[in-house]
Amino acid sequence: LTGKKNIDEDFLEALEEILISADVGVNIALDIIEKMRKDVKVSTTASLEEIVKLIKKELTEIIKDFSNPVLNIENKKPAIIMVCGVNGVGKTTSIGKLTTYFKNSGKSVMLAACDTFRAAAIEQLDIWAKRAGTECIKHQHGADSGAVAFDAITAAVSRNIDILIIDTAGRLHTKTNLMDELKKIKKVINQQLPDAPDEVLLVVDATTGQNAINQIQEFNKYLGLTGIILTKMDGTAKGGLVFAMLKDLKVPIKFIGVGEKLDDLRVFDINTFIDALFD
Amino acid sequence: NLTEKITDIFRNLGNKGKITEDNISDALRQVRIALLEADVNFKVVKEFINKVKEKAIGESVLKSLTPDQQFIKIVHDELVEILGSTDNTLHLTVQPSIILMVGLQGSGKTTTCAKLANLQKKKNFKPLLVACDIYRPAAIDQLKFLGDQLNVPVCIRRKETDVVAIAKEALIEANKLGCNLLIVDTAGRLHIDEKMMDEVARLKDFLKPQEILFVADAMTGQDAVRVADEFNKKLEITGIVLTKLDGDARGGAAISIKSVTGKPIKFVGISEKIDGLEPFYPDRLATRILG
Ligand SMILES: Nc1nc2c(ncn2[C@@H]2O[C@H](COP(=O)(O)OP(=O)(O)OP(=O)(O)O)[C@@H](O)[C@H]2O)c(=O)[nH]1
Ligand SMILES: Nc1nc2c(ncn2[C@@H]2O[C@H](COP(=O)(O)OP(=O)(O)OP(=O)(O)O)[C@@H](O)[C@H]2O)c(=O)[nH]1
Ligand SMILES: [Mg+2]
Ligand SMILES: [Mg+2]
Repeated sequence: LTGKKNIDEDFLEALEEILISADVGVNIALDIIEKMRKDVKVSTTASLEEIVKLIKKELTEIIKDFSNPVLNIENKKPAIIMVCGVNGVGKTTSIGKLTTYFKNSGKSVMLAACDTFRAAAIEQLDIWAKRAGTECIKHQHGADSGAVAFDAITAAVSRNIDILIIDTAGRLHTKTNLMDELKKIKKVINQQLPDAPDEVLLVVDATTGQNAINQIQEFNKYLGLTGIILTKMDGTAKGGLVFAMLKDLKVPIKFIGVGEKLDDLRVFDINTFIDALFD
Repeated sequence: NLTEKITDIFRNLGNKGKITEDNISDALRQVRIALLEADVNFKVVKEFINKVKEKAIGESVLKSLTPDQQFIKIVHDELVEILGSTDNTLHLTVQPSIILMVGLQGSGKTTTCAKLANLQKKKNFKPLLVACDIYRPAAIDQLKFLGDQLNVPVCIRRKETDVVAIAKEALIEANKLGCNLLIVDTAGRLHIDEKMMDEVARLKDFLKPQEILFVADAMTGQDAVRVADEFNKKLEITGIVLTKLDGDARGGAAISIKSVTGKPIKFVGISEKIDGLEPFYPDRLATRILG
């Protein structure tokens, strides 16, 4: 009997390491494994598969209420989607992918190049716009982002566009002046079009560790987030941060980025995601 | 924070100062949690805790008048030792010298290329930036913009589909312009993308660079170990640049990357600006990781 207890403890330690190495975070990992330790089923079953199944069930419990991938874009025209996030996470590329996603479902899309700061950011978005077969509203480098947003909304309204997606410059959430600037852009949008923006999406890099939690907290505080796009899931990072994101911060994951091409966007699916954690 | 937790643990051991292996386990557990929360890889944390345990159970803590402070010092010093000494020297001993920048998508390579050009220009090098990212939309424009800003020439071949051919052209151009330092920007790539890893290996074989710098985002999580290991195995990197340290990421990835590759962290990125590159100071990062 004692032999079997040891096997279970080794199983549980190995599973705790799988969870931690997936960036699930030490608190959630320890909680789940502690639950397993106290679970009668675990002490009476010898199979690793059974324990993994129980863990998957625990993980599903954490996020099952948050996997509605629907975006709030059906009731307005133009629906305004604001995309934000820290530097280099994949905002601009994801906007290209979102454009394709919407166009494939028959919607007309327009883009706004509100990153007027970073070198060649406007050119980069413009190329994605052309590749996705859509128009990009842009001013010159260094222009006021709010002014670009204003012009883009005017154009989207006059051209009867379904969805306007707004690209913003990457910024670390700790830079209050840059976070204020983002808040100001949102205000410009809202003053011009009541109830806009309809979606404020935070782009998070799946290779990010616990700092993703800070990012979501801060961007949520300044803007109020409606969803998350988790990029670079085609790498070896498992994106385990999702559990802390949903459990504590309650911002739904809408999409996952799985590559650098236009069609490398997937709607977030809980079961696929949880299964992948244990691959 | 960790220091307070450790102080509490040792205070609760009472004034008898009888510290044993069991009491240390509580303190070690707190250190483990702190390091995991700081994104240090769990395998690296395991080894680290064992090392600290050995040292802590030794004479110094058991007989110390302030065991909590002594314990924290052991943890801090062990982190500093892993992170290595301040070695931000670039071994640019050949003319022209070549620096090859590699790393995952979005880690900060292109920006760091420009920052390095700025730094080396101030040391009287005559740099040439080389645009070998032929994939990312407007990557070449991005490097060109930064080069123009610095008044540093940029080698560009927009029609070229082979990065080695661009590198060949760059050597000729460097000679023409009298540049003695090539800083080669490459596309972000996944460590598991064989074709792309082969590309940068071919670029290395052709250029034989003096420095191959792995650019890593300071907020990287547990995956940092695997990524750094793959890049190092494939290319034998010579140094690491840790970017975006101006955020509030604890930066535990630095410990993971350093211990799996054994290569020095040469620079840290501390802003988006062209002068936002600093030498790496291990004890500063150790303090930050411990929170
Ligand atoms: N492998 C992979 N790479 C991605 C994914 N999404 C974006 N990238 C890459 O990540 C890099 C950065 O993407 P960008 O779209 O420029 O990121 P950004 O957030 O707009 O960056 P800044 O505007 O500079 O803050 C590029 O090389 C993209 O191709 C993804 O899902 N998978
Ligand atoms: N705050 C901050 N931002 C940085 C730092 N280094 C780079 N960035 C920003 O991070 C984003 C990505 O930088 P890039 O230089 O485009 O990254 P990259 O590795 O070349 O990206 P790919 O070529 O797509 O792989 C940009 O918004 C940069 O301005 C840094 O040290 N601090
Ligand atoms: Mg961008
Ligand atoms: Mg680049």
